[in-house]
Amino acid sequence: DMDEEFHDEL
Amino acid sequence: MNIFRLLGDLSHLLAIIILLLKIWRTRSCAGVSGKSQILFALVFTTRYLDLFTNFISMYNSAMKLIYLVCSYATVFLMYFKFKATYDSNHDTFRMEFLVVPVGGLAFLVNHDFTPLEILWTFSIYLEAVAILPQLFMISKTGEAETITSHYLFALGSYRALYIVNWVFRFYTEGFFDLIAIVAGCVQTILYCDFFYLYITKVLKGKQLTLPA
Repeated sequence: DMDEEFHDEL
Repeated sequence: MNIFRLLGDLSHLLAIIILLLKIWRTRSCAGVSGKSQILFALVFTTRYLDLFTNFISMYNSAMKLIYLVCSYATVFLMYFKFKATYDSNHDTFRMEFLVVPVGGLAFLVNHDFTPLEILWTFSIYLEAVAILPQLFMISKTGEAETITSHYLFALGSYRALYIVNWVFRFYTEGFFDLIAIVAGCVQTILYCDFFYLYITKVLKGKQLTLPA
């Protein structure tokens, strides 16, 4: 699970 | 961005516009659950708090604003302007039965124990069940207006398209967000019964009636 910086989906 | 996510967002936008226009043009919110609309406004509020802090793209910011404005406008029309047409006798699902467990789960299962991330997680879990008051209301009245069924079809299709988007992103980017995927699957499964009725009835020009 990529620990993404922020959520880019709506 | 991929075509599945874009179609999903457009389907979501279409659903929101259909409902807002239905209420505005017929000046009536008969058959619509105000509780589900309150929950959707809460979903967008808790999910888009980063609207002014995390700029992702014009598209992303514009859509967030549109969703927020339209959801609050819908709640306003239902509970103020066209309050007389709101069918509170059939809109009796207890919202606290959704908000409290979802709030607790967001604290326990999340990617990051920070306020923004917990609120985002809360919005993801809440969105999965926010349609329940609406589906419950239709089961109580035993029917839905055709325009309302089109709204529900577009709304259900949006998250189904997002699931395809997540599969696509997994295979092309190796990206996946288990919380969003699990909640998205739950959300879409809740529509299955309705999808069946919509395809077998509404698309054949019949009124959407639930077997009493």
